[in-house]
Amino acid sequence: CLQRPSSEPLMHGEVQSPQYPQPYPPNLQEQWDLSVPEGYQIRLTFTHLDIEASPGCYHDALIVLYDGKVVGRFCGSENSADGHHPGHEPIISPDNRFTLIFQSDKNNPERHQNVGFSAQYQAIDVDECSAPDPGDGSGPLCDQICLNTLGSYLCSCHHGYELRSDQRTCLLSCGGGIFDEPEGHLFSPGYPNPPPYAVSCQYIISVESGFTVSLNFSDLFYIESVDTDEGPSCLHHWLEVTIPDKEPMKLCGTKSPGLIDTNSNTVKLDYHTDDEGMSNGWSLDYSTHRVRCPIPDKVAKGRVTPMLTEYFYRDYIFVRCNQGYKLMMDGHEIESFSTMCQHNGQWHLTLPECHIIDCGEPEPLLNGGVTFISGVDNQYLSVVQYHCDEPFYYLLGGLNVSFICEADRQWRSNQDPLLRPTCLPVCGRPTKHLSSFQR
Amino acid sequence: IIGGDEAPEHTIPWQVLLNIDGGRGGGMVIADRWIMTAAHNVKTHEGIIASNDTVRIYMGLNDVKALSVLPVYPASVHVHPEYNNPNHANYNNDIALLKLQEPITFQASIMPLCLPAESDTYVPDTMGLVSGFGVTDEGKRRILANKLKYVQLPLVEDETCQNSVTSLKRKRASIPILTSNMFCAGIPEGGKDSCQGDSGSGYVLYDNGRFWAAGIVSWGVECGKQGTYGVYTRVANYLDWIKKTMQEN
Repeated sequence: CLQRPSSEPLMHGEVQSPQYPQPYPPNLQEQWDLSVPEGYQIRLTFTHLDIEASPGCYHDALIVLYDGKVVGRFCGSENSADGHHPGHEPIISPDNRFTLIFQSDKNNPERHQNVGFSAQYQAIDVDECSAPDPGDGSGPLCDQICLNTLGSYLCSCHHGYELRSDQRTCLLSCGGGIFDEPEGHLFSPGYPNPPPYAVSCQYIISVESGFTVSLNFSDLFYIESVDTDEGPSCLHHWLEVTIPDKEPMKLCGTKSPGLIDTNSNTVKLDYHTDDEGMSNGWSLDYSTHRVRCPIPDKVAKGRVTPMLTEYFYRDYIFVRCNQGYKLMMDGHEIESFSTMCQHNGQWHLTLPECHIIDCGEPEPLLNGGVTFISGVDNQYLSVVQYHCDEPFYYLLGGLNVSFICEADRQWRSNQDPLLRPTCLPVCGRPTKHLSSFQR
Repeated sequence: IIGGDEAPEHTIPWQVLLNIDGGRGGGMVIADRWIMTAAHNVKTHEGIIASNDTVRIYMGLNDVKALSVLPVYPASVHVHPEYNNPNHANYNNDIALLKLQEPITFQASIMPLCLPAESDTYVPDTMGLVSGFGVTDEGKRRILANKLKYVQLPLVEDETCQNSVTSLKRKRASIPILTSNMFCAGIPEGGKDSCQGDSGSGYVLYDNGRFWAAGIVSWGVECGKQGTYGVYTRVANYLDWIKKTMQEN
């Protein structure tokens, strides 16, 4: 009779002999395979054990096995002189498994009824980190730092190192990768000390388009160079700076490159040393600046705002026309104009022009007319004067009314802007009078 | 016009010639859409108002023979609502307005006459001018004038006018009544007067450089006869009706 294995290992449980706490029957052979989750051990504690005692627990016994090997063979009862009682100390499994076998022979002493045993087990976490170096050359469980967790462990590395893909050993960190913050600090592994062995590190500075990267190397700069017939050469150790659309530049020697304006939003740095020689490395601060756009041209009869000495990426400018002028773009009038400095250093729209407005033809006057006094083509500030067909009509409100083309494209009178000129008939005044000289 | 003269061109530019069902009448231009005339020109004694298509209006002419080359202005008729003259005996409220369908443009030959201003008064013996294409005299005969004629006539005191009418009534009972909406103009010795065919034309007074419509040729007992005067509708009494009619139409 085998205990059916459960699908998921339990964290704790109880095991009892058959019919416990009644006396166990003879001729028994019963087995329990205990297991807890991996990363845990089993702590087995007997709450009661009363098994017929015999020398070496030969007749009836509870046998505890691990991996087929007997860990303990128990019988008797607490305080009995014979048998082998486990006492109150728990039994710990080497890993997450234990096997218990309870057996009884065919004879049971009639004068004494043994009840068997009752035991509890629970999972206890294994401290993998305390495991000794196996000494087989494979090294300790973790190269540098071991962190025990429930049921498992984690390896970690000291600052300046990074965990290898085996999740166990540590590697000197290049500190490489992609840097996309607007400013930052980069340095070669171990800087200002030389790295322990050959390194091949790549650093990519990539910020938003519309910004340019400037590299500012610190004074302490040392990358081994080799003297050749053609001068110093970055033969074995180098730092290669790659800017898009430009030839890569290999740096070495003891003189810091200082400030390098890349005029690009991406820069790639490849640092290489071999197993030999000595390079202390380098360190730099990088910063970013917005792309500059050209100073906009002047707009005749208008103005560009704001007027700045320099314009950068994402700066907006507006164009406004002087009073009496309108914004024109591609032959069409526009209500307003603004343009933005783009990431490529160009304004996204060309500047418009300011054209003088016109009020259109002044309204004709019934039984009258309109005369241009000054101005051109009904343009801004042109002046017209209305008159009526005299002597048959006269202008309501005055002899002559002047209208000026205003900035709102309306012809307006300086006398009463709301009064539309009107010609009223003249009554009772013939052009010829009856003459009678005869008395 | 009895005892008058032919009017030179452009001297009486408000004069209108009406032809209504063949009958001749006069009128005066008072606005670019409005002609003023006598009610009896457009409303018969039976109370029938002339239809729009029977009213023919001519302006800007001095010679009726030139009428055929002039445009005819279609118009609608507005008679004073209190004009009622079934027996030829009551010319009270003898005033009507004709509204032109299209406005006219004024020029030397066509100009409006002024309506009375508040300051304008009817002062007896003031010389006025009446014109028309009506009956005139040539020797001993009365003939219809084909050329515009005019005559200067003084305003007659109301009492003098009333006495004249009363005196005539003693001889002829059918003479129309004289009301406060009328005034008389003429000379006691006769020989100068308006006459048949002049009805509706203006009797105008001159004041401060302008002519204004003081009266409308309305009626009279014979023409130019000694002791009789021409009777005219007193336009100043109808300013409210004129303005109301023009505004409402």
